[in-house]
Amino acid sequence: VHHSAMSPEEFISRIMEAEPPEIYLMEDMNKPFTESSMMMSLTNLADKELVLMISWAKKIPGFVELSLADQIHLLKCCWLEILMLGLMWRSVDHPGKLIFSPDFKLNREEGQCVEGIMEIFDMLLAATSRFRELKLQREEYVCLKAMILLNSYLCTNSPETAEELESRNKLLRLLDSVIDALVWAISKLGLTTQQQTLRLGHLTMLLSHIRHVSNKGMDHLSTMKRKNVVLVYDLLLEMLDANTT
Amino acid sequence: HTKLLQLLTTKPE
Repeated sequence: VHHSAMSPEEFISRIMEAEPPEIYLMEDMNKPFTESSMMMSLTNLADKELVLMISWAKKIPGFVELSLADQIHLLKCCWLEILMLGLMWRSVDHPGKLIFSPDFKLNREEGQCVEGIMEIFDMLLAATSRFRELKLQREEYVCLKAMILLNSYLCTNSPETAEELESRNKLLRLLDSVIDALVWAISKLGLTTQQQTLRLGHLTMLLSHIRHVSNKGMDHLSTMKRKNVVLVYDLLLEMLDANTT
Repeated sequence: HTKLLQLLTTKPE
């Protein structure tokens, strides 16, 4: 079934099935952390998660119908936002903690050992608190994640060729499906029409904060790489370079 | 071929 013919319920169940499995860092933690060891753990985990993120994106109905160039650009634009939203979701029931993985949990104070990371931890914790206040539901979370992916590149790209225009139109229709799905998920919560509208507004406004934290995080990681605190390699290097060069 | 391109173009298992 094409996504345009799917009900919002079907669409959500497809993106719920696309959710990546839980991932473990599987490293022996040498506590206390050093600046380098914490950055290495964070980047090792990010690199593993990125591989799963590509498979996740491909399972979002309609994503692989976009041009390959669009698929690449979208993922390169949003990967850190997606990682951060996943982190917020895992941390939502653990105030004051960031649950990077089941075997890698950090307190705000542990950010002290990496220069400049506490500011980012605080922004992540603040956005997580907002999601906690809003009692974010799993259905809403998966919709927001798909929205981040599909929205990430919309305002930086003007299609020129017929192929680009076609892919752009597909992208816009796909965003329609995701918005419909989020609206449907909110409608299931037993709220008044006005409360539903407000909730949609509050949830989508949080995405601008996530973009902001992601930009801060991208600058931080590229600084850490430049200062040789951490060795960035493989897929993570490719994704970081796309944002910094 | 980049790793991203490679992952995007491989068929799902």
